[in-house]
Amino acid sequence: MRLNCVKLSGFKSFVDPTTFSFPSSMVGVVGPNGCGKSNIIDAVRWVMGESSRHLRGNTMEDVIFNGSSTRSPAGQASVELVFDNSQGRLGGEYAAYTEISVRRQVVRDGQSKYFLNGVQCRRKDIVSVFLGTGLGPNSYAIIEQGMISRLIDTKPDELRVYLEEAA
Amino acid sequence: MRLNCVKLSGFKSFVDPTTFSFPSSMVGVVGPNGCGKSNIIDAVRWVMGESSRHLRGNTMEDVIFNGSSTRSPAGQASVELVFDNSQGRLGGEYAAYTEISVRRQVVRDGQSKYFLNGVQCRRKDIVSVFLGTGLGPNSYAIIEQGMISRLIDTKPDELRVYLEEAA
Amino acid sequence: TKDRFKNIFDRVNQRLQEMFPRLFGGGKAFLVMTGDDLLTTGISIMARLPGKRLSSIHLMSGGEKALTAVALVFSLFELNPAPFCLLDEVDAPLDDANVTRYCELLKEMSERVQFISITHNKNTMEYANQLLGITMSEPGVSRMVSVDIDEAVEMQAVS
Amino acid sequence: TKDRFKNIFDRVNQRLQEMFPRLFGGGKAFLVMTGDDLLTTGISIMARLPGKRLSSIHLMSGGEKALTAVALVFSLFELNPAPFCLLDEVDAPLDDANVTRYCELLKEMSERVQFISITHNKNTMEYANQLLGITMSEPGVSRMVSVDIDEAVEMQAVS
Ligand SMILES: Nc1ncnc2c1ncn2[C@@H]1O[C@H](COP(=O)(O)OP(=O)(O)OP(=O)(O)O)[C@@H](O)[C@H]1O
Ligand SMILES: Nc1ncnc2c1ncn2[C@@H]1O[C@H](COP(=O)(O)OP(=O)(O)OP(=O)(O)O)[C@@H](O)[C@H]1O
Ligand SMILES: [Mg+2]
Ligand SMILES: [Mg+2]
Repeated sequence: MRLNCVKLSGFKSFVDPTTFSFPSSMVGVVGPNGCGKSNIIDAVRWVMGESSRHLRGNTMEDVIFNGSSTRSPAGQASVELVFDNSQGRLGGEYAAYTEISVRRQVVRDGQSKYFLNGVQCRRKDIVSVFLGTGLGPNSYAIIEQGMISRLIDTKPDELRVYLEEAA
Repeated sequence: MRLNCVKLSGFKSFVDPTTFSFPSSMVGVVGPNGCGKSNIIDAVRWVMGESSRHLRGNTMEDVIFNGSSTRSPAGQASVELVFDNSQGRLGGEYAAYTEISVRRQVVRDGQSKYFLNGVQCRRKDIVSVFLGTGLGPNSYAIIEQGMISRLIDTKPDELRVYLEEAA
Repeated sequence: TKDRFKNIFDRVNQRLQEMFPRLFGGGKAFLVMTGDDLLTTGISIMARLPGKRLSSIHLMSGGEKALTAVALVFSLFELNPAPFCLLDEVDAPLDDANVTRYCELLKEMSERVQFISITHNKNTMEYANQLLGITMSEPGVSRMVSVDIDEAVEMQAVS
Repeated sequence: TKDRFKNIFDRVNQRLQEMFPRLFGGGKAFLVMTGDDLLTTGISIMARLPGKRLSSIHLMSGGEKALTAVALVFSLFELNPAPFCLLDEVDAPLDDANVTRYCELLKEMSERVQFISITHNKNTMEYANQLLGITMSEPGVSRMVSVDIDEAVEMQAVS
């Protein structure tokens, strides 16, 4: 179940529709400080159901492009992930699809909407699609900037909890 | 009041007597991970009166070289700083000296001993020598590894305290 | 339950014991329980770096701690392996030799896992099969451009 | 006392406003009081990076946060300037362009302050007048050796 591509539009600094394709299994993402690399990580966590307050910034508004010296703020943010499912690893009703698309969208002053293969669904439907794939709230599939140093400072009692949650 | 040199012996990984001379005003210290660079910073903080528990490790024992696969543990640790005082910036009774040497030494199961220009003194004498030089417990003269990221995560109430203490 | 915890502990411990020497080119690391009761005990990491003495992770250098934490992260990842893994500047505190061993481990794991690594490190860029450059030539607006390693250096993506 | 705090606040704020544009090649930063009462208020940092919008430090990127914190550290240092300053891997999260501006600031300040910088960064090594290499060829035992920049790369001191 490879990640084929990530499409962002209006999400943080990615105001224009942008598609990242990942044909390879060793991809490097590079660029100067502040150009938007970690925002891509935030986008993946956001579309998979992470609540905005765990990303930098406290509110839904912080994920919509809020303007720059040359552009006015965007009205909405959308992130879509497209997975290759040709090996049928995603179970349930989606096992038959060769591609699975997961999308989340939010409009200013609105609620998030979720879409599976273009059909609107609930956040819990997104979460259940990923059950058993190793992706989900306690997975170690996304190691964000600073997580390694937090892990180093973790006390023994907290570390125990991390182990239990990861299994 | 330049720092002319740092001499370590038996301090952490510097089991053999080692002298670092700093004639220049832009010195780079380089080496692979774990070779001992941050230990030099710990040594400077230690000789200036920092208690061992603020350095990595919790006890006095953690600053004495504790052995390696080729060497047995050392019996004591000593760190000496030599300052150039030709501009007489250090006041009090030491104003007349062109060089000021500050040394701290500890023996296993013993107490720390402090020396100013070779004469044993108390820790508070060391601290008072540095009053007014910008060096001391709340100075920003030593920025240890990880301090920058801790400062970033500092809450507004704590940041206020840092400002007050720094003045 | 006690059995469940012991089982998780053993599985993570085993992987940690495999990962650590691969990343450090030797030495060993293992988990220890800090208490007696399986239901409440905390966990900490002990390690012996090549040529050095056994110590807790807290007495290691910045880079050594970081690479030990990476060994733990990959051990936790393997408990429940996902098809991809996104790594944001994990290589930042590592020297040349450690980055190279880290990249070799990624390369081997990439037969089963798709790695997407954000990095400022030239070694890591060289191990990538594909480099995506992010730019902000228009202030505040991110754009993507495909780059090779010389172009990455040119855009000052390297630290 | 209220006056004392206001005085410190203003002095640090003024230096922060000077340091920040030097490190970022533009933009501005300033301290704000989070409360109304001078005796109890907290302090936070607001900044506008070149071409970007004003935001609190928490919404910045990893490297931007670090360089902003450096601007604050030097502002605090200047309150009570010492004759030397020891910096341990402060440049780690910075890209090429930011490291260069940071080193230019150090170079200027080094007319009054002696800087001793621990680094894995090739740019920072190039700005140094003197390079001290630390090695552990005998495991667990640190030794010092004078190096030039090519020897530093050879000892894999670079990340
Ligand atoms: N809602 C938003 N609208 C517009 N811009 C935003 C928004 N949220 C964040 N940004 C911008 O995104 C930038 C941060 O991007 P990001 O953290 O991805 O950088 P980075 O490439 O990871 O940098 P580094 O190498 O320093 O870690 C910030 O400068 C910020 O101005
Ligand atoms: N009391 C001690 N006796 C012997 N060795 C010690 C002692 N205390 C610490 N060490 C060793 O010193 C090493 C750490 O050195 P240090 O933190 O200075 O590394 P560093 O050069 O700063 O590395 P990095 O680039 O990763 O930050 C550890 O590997 C540890 O084994
Ligand atoms: Mg980042
Ligand atoms: Mg260090």
